[in-house]
Order: sequence, then C-alpha cells, then structure tokens
Amino acid sequence: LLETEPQMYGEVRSPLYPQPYAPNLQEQWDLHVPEGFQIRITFTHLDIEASAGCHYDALTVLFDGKVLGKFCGNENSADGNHPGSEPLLSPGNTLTLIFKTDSTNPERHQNVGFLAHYQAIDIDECAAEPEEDKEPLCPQICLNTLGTYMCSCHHGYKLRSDQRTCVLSCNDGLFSEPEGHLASPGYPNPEHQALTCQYIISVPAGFTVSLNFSDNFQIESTITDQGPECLYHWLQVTIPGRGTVKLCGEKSPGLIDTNSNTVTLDYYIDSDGWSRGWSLDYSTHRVECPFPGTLTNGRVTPSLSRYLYRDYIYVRCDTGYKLMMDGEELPSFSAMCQSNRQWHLPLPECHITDCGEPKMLLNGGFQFLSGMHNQYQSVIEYHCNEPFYNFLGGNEVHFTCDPDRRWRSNEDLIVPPTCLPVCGKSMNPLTGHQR
Amino acid sequence: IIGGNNAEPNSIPWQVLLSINGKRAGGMIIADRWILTAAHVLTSTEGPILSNNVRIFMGLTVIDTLPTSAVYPASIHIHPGYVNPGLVDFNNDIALLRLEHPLTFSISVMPICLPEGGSTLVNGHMGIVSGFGVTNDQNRKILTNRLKYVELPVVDQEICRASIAAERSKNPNTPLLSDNMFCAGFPEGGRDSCQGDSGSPFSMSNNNRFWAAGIVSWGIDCGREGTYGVYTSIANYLSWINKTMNEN
Repeated sequence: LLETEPQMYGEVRSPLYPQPYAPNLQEQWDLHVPEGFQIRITFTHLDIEASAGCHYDALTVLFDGKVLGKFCGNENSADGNHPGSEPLLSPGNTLTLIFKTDSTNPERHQNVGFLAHYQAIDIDECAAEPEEDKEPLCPQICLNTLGTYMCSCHHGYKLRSDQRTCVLSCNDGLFSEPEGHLASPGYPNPEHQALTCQYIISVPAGFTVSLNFSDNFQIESTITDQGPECLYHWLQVTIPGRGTVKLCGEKSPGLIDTNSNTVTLDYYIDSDGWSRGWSLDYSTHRVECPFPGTLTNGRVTPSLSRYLYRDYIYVRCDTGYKLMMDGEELPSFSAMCQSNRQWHLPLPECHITDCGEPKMLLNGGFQFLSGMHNQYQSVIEYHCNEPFYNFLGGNEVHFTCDPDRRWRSNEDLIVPPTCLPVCGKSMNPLTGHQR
Repeated sequence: IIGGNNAEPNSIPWQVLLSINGKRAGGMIIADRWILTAAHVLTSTEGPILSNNVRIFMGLTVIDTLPTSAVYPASIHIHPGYVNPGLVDFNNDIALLRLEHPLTFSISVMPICLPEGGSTLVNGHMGIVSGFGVTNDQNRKILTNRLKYVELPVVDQEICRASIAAERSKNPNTPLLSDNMFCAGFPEGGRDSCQGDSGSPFSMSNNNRFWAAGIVSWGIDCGREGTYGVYTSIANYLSWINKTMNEN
C-alpha cells in the first residue's frame, strides 16, 4: 500500500463484513495520505467479540508503532472498548489497523467486524507550538497551505534561501496602493545595525499623499551647538519640487500633507546609537480644482463645496438660452477636473436663442409686438394686406418665439395663418346721388 | 352697356376685359388664379379657341391706355354642357380661365364673391351689369373705351319666357330660355347689356358686398322695348366651378 499513490480518503472493512468474520484472523491495513496531512478515521460500525481488554478479538489502531486505541464490543455492549462515533486523528500521515481474532466465536451472537472511513486532513503547521529549545518554523510570518506551509517576512526583510529565515532588506519599498502602512525595520524594537532604507510612495497623478506618523516615533538626534540635529540617524522626506526635510528626535511629525502624488522616505541609521524607528499610515486624496464659477442665464451642476479630481460638472442654460463656446453652439457641456488641478474645458456661455426670421405671409406681413432680433419670447403679429386680404375668422395671428426655437401661436400652431382675398368689396363703390 | 354710366376708377375692380381674336368680351375675377366668363366668347365655329389667343386685362376703366403686357390664360375650361354650334342654345354658357401666376389684389384688382349655395333671385331686385361692350348714342350703337355699368332689375322668368316666345314666333332661330338662365332689364327698354359685354358680371350686393349673380350671355337686340337681357345663373354652377378649380 505504501508504494501506491497516497489516497485522500478511503474505506476499511473487516473480512466478509457485513457477514460474520472468521476465527483465527490477523489482517493489517497500512493507511497512507500525502505529506502535510494527517488521517482522520471514523468507525461507522464496529461489532467485535467483547472481552475485557479486548483480549480475544480486537482491532488495534497504531501510529508509528504507538497504539492509539484497541477496540472490541459494540455500541450496546457493557464489556469491551467501543470507539463510539468520535473520529480518531493520527499525528502523521500514516495509520496502521490490525484486526486479530482468536480461534473461537460466541455461539449465540455472530459478530460482523467493522467498517471505517478515513480522510486526509490538512495539518496547520503554523499553529503547532514549537518544540522546546527549537526555533519556530518561521521566525516572522508563517502561512499555512494545503499539505505544507510557507514562510514570509515583514517589510524591510526578505526571505533567505533556506526559505525560512529573514534577512534585513529595505531598499525595494514601492507603495502604489491608495493607502498603506510603513514602518522602519524591526519597529518598534531598535535595530542594532546600520540601515539605509528607501521607501517610495507613488500613486497616480491627481492624488496627493498624506503621511500620518504614529506617536511612537524615536530617531536618535545629536545635540550640537545649534541644538538637536539629525546627524547620524534620520528619516528624510523628499517631495518632488518641494525639497527635502530630515526628521529625527522623539516627537512624532504627526500628519504631513505632501500635496504631491510621490513621496520618497530615506531612513538612515548607523550602527551606533539607539533608534526605535517609526511607523506611519499613508492615505491619498484627490486634488482639487478651482471653483468653476457662476453662469449668467445658466447653472453649473452639481453644486459642491469642493471639486476634486475626476469630478464632472455639467452646464445647463435656462429655458430659452443655448450653450455657446467660441462662437459655436454646443449640444451639451461637461468638464472634468483633471490631475493638473485644472478643468479640461473652460465654462461655456449661455446665449439667448432665436427663432430665425418668421415665415413670410403671402399678401401679408408681420410686426414685432415685443422682443427683438427674433429672440426667445419675442412676439410678432401677422397681418394681411387689408382691405384686399384678411384672415379667416378666429385665425391666430400672434406668434411667440418658443424655447424650441419655433414661432408658435397660443393654439400651438407653427404655420402662419393664411391671407384670404376679400371678395366683392369695391373701394370706390358705385354710388350716385341723382334720383 | 346701353343706357348706363361710366364707371369710376376702381369701382368695379373684378371687371375683366377679354380681347379674343380682335373681339371684346368681359369676365370677372373670382379668385387669384381664376376668371369666370361666358362659354360662347371662348368658342368659335371650329370649337374652343386657343388660350394664347385670349388676352386678359384687369384694373382698367379706360382702355385707351391698355398695358402692353396682357395676361394670357394658362388654360380654358368650358362647361362640358355647353353645345351651341348654331348659336341658338346658350344653356350652360359658362367658362373659366385659369391664370398661370396668381394675382395680387389691390384697389383696382379684386375678386367678386360667388353666390351662396341655393340662393335664388327675387324678381325686381336690382343688379348691376358692367362691361366694355357697345353703348348707344341717340339710338345708334357705338364703341366705347370706357367701362360702363347699368342697374337692371331681375325679370320674372315667365314674363321673360313669354317675351322670347313672342320673338320666336317671328324668328324660329331665337334661343330658348333654360332654367340655368335668368333675365334682367326694363320692359320699356333703354337699359341693357350689349355686344362686347358677354362674360361680364351681373352683380348684386348685400351690405356693400358684391356677389356675382349672372354672366352676360345673350339677348334680342340691345335695350329694345319688350325684350330683356339673358344671363347665365351662376348659382346653378357652384359645384362645377368648385370642382374645376379644385382639379386644376
């Protein structure tokens, strides 16, 4: 069985089960699961001749030569040692079962033996307590995986080739997540070796980085004539375009808004002295664009107290007004706050709409009653060339320039009325005074 | 016009003067593209005359100053019931001229109204007949270049029919009076329409609005005692007029 491929689960049953077993048996099963797993076995049925100490017939369970249990009897027998329904767990990935029967069997009761199921259970190596006087599996971080485990190291350290222990290494710290945590190697315990560590926080343009140092800050400073200076130990914060600042001492810098999307932290200590180090949480915020301003005859939406990177604004003109930019009419307008803190388009203007020249009226005309330049809300009145033409009774002759830029009557007509000829009306009727 | 007066300028702005192969006739404007006239002025013994032989003048009361640019009809529409080869049957003496371009009406050029559907004429009611046809001077017919008009009463249809019957007894070629015609004039004569007035309007007025009751059609002599002028009754042709205008 050992030579075969390890099984992840299986079944073991006594010979002839569920028929009664024969006398003078000695059967052995060597169960084997992959490395990194242990075996859990559950007896679904066990019915072996009961005797004190399982002296006559017995099933013995062993691991590595050690007896884990010796079982006989059944669920109801007063004698014997029945395993019950609780499973047995082997300490390792093997388990041995030996079933032995004597030469006689009880006459009144035919025992049927046993049926058991087993399965491989992952061993959490990381949870195991290290043996006395032995080092833990992983000195820093232990990660359990199926069948095995992995060691890992805190930031500032890297895994040695033994894949277990960690060595100081703090020069490859690039942080690009929107928020995160940084600490000096070994923090808050002092390192007693020289360190030159660099941490770069770089997030996409349009975001700014804020550093929030924890209160427990301690970098050794040197007292000089000019007061404490960061001569041998320091944390240097470099913000592109804004210079550098060296930090040391025992007072936490607290919150630093860098106003930049990139920050470089250089931590230097020599092998002398005693610095606990530092830790910080960093967060990022979107940059802010200037207030977009107000618009005559229109409005900017949404109305926010601050406008941040990637925020959009929209401009809507009041009814009867249209969006105009550089002499061109726009169907709509939106602008985005860019990473350079500027809107990607300047605000347009809202110009009053016009309906164009009203439709001419054959044998008639029109005049403006209000408004001008055919603008929104202008009102015109059509007329016919009287007395030779006039409108049909009830014809709507007042038209207003509507928001949809059409001349429209109160009765929702867009076609001007028609001038009809006046018939039978002489301007110089035939009259005479003679009788 | 016999026994009438000269029309003042712009007094009959629907009056039309037709000049057809050198003959005068009349017509009336009824819409901005349509002129109503008599069928017989637009036919000859060979049949309907060509439209380019019809010159139309409007807005005139004196034809000494005829404009050089006459209007020509785009099409001529003679009533299909007009069949008068021997000039003895003036039934359905009605025709329409369609203009190619619409008129713009002014003080001198305006349409006359058509009668209301179902309207009837009342005997004795006065109408006005106008035209550029011959007039009279001391019982002689003379040409006139002025638009003239005369007021005439509508004559009882049976009295008119009797006068025509008396004439027929002397001259069998006298046309018959149909129900599509009415008569107007004075029994004593002296006032009448005459040659050259054919196609001109016989108009009546209600509340200073003139409507065309008849079209100068035919008569026995002009202004003679005991005879009357015969006019096509326009009210009988409203459906044909509307149909022709709508279809064209």
